[in-house]
Amino acid sequence: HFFPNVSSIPPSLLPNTTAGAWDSFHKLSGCHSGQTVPGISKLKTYLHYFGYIGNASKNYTDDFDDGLESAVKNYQLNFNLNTTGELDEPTVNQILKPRCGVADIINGSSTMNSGKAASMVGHTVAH
Amino acid sequence: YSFFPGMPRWSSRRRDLTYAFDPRNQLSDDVKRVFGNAFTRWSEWTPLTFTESSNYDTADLKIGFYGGNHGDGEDFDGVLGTLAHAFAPPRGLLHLDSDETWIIDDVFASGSPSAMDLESVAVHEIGHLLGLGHSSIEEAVMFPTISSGVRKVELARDDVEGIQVLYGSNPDSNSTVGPTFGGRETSGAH
Repeated sequence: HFFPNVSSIPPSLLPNTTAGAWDSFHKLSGCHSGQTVPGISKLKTYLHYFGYIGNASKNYTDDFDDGLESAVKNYQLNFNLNTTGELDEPTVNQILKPRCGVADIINGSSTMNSGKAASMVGHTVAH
Repeated sequence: YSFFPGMPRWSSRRRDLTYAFDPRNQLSDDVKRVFGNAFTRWSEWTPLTFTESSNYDTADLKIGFYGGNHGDGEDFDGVLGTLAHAFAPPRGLLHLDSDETWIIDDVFASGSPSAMDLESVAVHEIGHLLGLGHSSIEEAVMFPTISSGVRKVELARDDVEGIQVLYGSNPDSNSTVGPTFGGRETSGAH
């Protein structure tokens, strides 16, 4: 659907909510390690897709386990959030935002601000 | 800024890249113009040039709009959520979610919770086509998330530093003087 601006969009095409693919994550706000909450397994799939949880699994549990806490901390680090390891409101709000489908962490190594270090190494070698 | 593992980039013999649109999408000239603008954002800062081609099969960079499962294992998910994705050099594929409501001119009148600015997403994905990964710098075009109603099309300093590690600066302009670094334009509603 392409429109020059919003006023030209037929109202029937404009959903009046921000219900997107990840809307169910709202319910996870406040969750922390040690809890078991329905819906956490879907968040684990999301974090795996974007590189924060390494090993793929078809049946993630709803347990807020150590692996999830570590993934949430990595996510918070990448997005300049407090690294609480908990699903606090700022973290959930960021997760809900529309985004690019490319992973933030690829092969478990390149984080979102590793470029400078890589280019410095390259630069040093060039010298 | 960050790179894909192994820092893939287009080789020094490939500075003049071509791009084409999937003919099945039958895109209007207005939509194509948005991508032309988006490519210019990167050619301003690098020795790269981008030329539209009508031959989809032979173009270096292929752009298409698809919904749901479109055969590359990276399914789209309907309104919002994942908006688009692109592949590292030299694969040259850029896919956008056809289920989104794309605004091609004036996102500022938005106020809509689901209208996305097409040029902002195009500029970001072209960064991936050229070899950039995501950035933690929120002002950067390569920051992974963008809210509806937000337009972010000019490269920030972080984007320019990253792309110039891969390709160097635009020989026609001094890298310290050139287009202004971008900022984020948001609608009043936000």
